[in-house]
Amino acid sequence: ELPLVKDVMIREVKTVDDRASIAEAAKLMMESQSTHIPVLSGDGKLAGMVTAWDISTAVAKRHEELSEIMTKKVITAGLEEPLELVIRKMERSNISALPVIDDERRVIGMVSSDEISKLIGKRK
Amino acid sequence: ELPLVKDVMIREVKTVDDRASIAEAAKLMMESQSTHIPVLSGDGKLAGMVTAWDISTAVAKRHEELSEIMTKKVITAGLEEPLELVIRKMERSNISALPVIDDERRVIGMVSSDEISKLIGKRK
Ligand SMILES: C[S@@+](CC[C@H](N)C(=O)[O-])C[C@H]1O[C@@H](n2cnc3c(N)ncnc32)[C@H](O)[C@@H]1O
Ligand SMILES: C[S@@+](CC[C@H](N)C(=O)[O-])C[C@H]1O[C@@H](n2cnc3c(N)ncnc32)[C@H](O)[C@@H]1O
Repeated sequence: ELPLVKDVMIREVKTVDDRASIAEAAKLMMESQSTHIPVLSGDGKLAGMVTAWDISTAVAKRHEELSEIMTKKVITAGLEEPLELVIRKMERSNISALPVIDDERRVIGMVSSDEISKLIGKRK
Repeated sequence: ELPLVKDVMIREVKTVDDRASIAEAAKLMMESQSTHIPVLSGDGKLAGMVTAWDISTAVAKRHEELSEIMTKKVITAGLEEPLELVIRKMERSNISALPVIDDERRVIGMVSSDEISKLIGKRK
């Protein structure tokens, strides 16, 4: 039986403000060696997701604004969610990480395919 | 018992020439919706890896050349390699995908944590 989101999620998640620039998001991604950065609005709640792929696309399309390139309809996970559900969400939308949010839409963690595949390694 | 690399790898892999520009690599990444692009030298052999994360870092550091940002020491996998080994390589270097190469260093596939985590979904 598979664990829940809270058992494999990463708890130290870097986030960026929705008024930040693409360059600031890129710098944060470089420093944290991660590829998925949740974007928060002024009240600290989840407003979007920006990934290394989005910044790459910005290079291809010559976009200038973070709000132009971030994804606003974020697919998220809950602490108690079974991993089978998370995996299905990732597969359906071809995404590699989901921010974990509480009922107030604050980001409390991140669950990624990197973390999930380490599980397979451990169970053998 | 876990499958081998050849059982989960993706066979249609987009690659880029080592004389291409960062913008060309970014365009390919956008069109293929992938995040890891093997870089090939003139003879069609694996010369490096460029990822959305590298392009993102180029934005942060204002780099201009693909050769400046690509990783030259690529961590690869073989067709017959057990997945446990692949997972350990990914974990050790914090990378999410490995190109699969033959004995001539030609890229024949890609194995990623996205594909591996789908396995867990299927086994339940
Ligand atoms: C289709 S995926 C392909 C690349 C890779 N699998 C990834 O997750 O970035 C790229 C797009 O998915 C979006 N994305 C990534 N994670 C997301 C999530 N949890 N919810 C909504 N969109 C997400 C990104 O903003 C980006 O525009
Ligand atoms: C430390 S990882 C962190 C982000 C994410 N896990 C990824 O794989 O891109 C980012 C760096 O790893 C490098 N990288 C990714 N896959 C690689 C591979 N198979 N072999 C060597 N380096 C790789 C990229 O070129 C990039 O510079």
